[in-house]
Amino acid sequence: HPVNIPRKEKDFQGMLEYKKEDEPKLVKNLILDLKPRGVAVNLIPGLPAYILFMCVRHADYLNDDQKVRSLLTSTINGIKKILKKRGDDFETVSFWLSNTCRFLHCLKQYSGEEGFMKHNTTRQNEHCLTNFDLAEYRQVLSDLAIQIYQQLVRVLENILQPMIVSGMLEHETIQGVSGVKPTGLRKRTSSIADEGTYTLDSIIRQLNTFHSIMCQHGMDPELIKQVVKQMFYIIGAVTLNNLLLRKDMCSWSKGMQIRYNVSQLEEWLRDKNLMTSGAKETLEPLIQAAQLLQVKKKTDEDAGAICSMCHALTTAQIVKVLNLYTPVNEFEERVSVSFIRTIQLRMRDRKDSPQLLMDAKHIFPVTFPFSPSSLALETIQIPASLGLGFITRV
Amino acid sequence: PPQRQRPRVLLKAPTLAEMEEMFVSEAVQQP
Repeated sequence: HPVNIPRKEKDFQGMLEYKKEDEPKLVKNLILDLKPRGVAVNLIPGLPAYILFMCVRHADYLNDDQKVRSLLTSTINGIKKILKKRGDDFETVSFWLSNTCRFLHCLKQYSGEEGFMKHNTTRQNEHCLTNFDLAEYRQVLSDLAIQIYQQLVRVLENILQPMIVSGMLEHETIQGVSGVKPTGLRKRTSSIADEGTYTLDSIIRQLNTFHSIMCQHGMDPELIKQVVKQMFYIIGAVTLNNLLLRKDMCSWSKGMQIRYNVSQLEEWLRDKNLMTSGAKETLEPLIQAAQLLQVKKKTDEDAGAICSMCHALTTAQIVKVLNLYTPVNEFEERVSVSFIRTIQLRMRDRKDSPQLLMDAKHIFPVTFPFSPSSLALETIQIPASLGLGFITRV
Repeated sequence: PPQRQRPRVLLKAPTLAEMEEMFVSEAVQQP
């Protein structure tokens, strides 16, 4: 066995040497067998990506194009494989989205292309790839990151979906507002039935879980913002679609409850410093539907106010809410047919789609803005827990 | 920025789908 003589960090060049025949073992231990909830919890965020990049650097330094190609292909296939196996686990998908993006950023940061070197230290510039231009592999990794992002959205959608109607529409946190339940609302008589019910708190708790996992994995803040915007869009779209299909959800008091729930979601965004994510804006159709339930709906002036207020709703949606509107007490009354006709006439010139329901499956296009790292490659150490004793720091 | 002696060689990459095909066919070939 070679004797391990400790070296000063300045002696390292930020590369990792491995034998070609150890490549499958590297992929197995670092990608396939790595459990985000186990060993990976204590790793520096993005460590697998840095390790893989430092291996690429060594193969580049050797001027061994086959070794570079082979490692990149195995890495990409390894990530795809683990996502096929554990693709319904939010932590696994978030972990590999973060690491794929970090790997992509490393390939840019150390590409030697001036545009990506602006924030590098002198030492980081010395660590740029010497022999190969990996621009085409960057494209493949970017495509892979898009696939993983879409998978992440599907996973979080599956988790959120069962909570939304219950938490945003059915569960009432504002006591004593509704008084009498509108006709058609199932009245729960048993407290047992309520035990499995999701509340707004369940949704907020779930948002907290998603957010803390993504932060723990070192996901780029700009990417977290896009995930959060997508989550809010799903919450808004599913809530609005259900409101548009249920008469018992179209009352003044439901409008009040929805506005309260939306304010809590906004509070969550503020708390997490995510107000610039565009997430709040995705709730606009729902916010306007809730306002529509609460405004006066009688005179011509009311009709004018509604038309200018509900710009994020289609005519079909406005008319549907007005038709479904159900008074719950003696102070409220149904919307008259003539009022609805007035609205329709006023909206005639609006060239909006005849669409009633929102596309709750819509996914906003994702981008991965370049985010260089200040981490010095030569300082990176590999924890023994990763089982990578066969690679050597160079 | 470091002085480069010669331009880097562009490594041609297959697409993501082609990579998967290669991966599948390699797995099939292996006993």
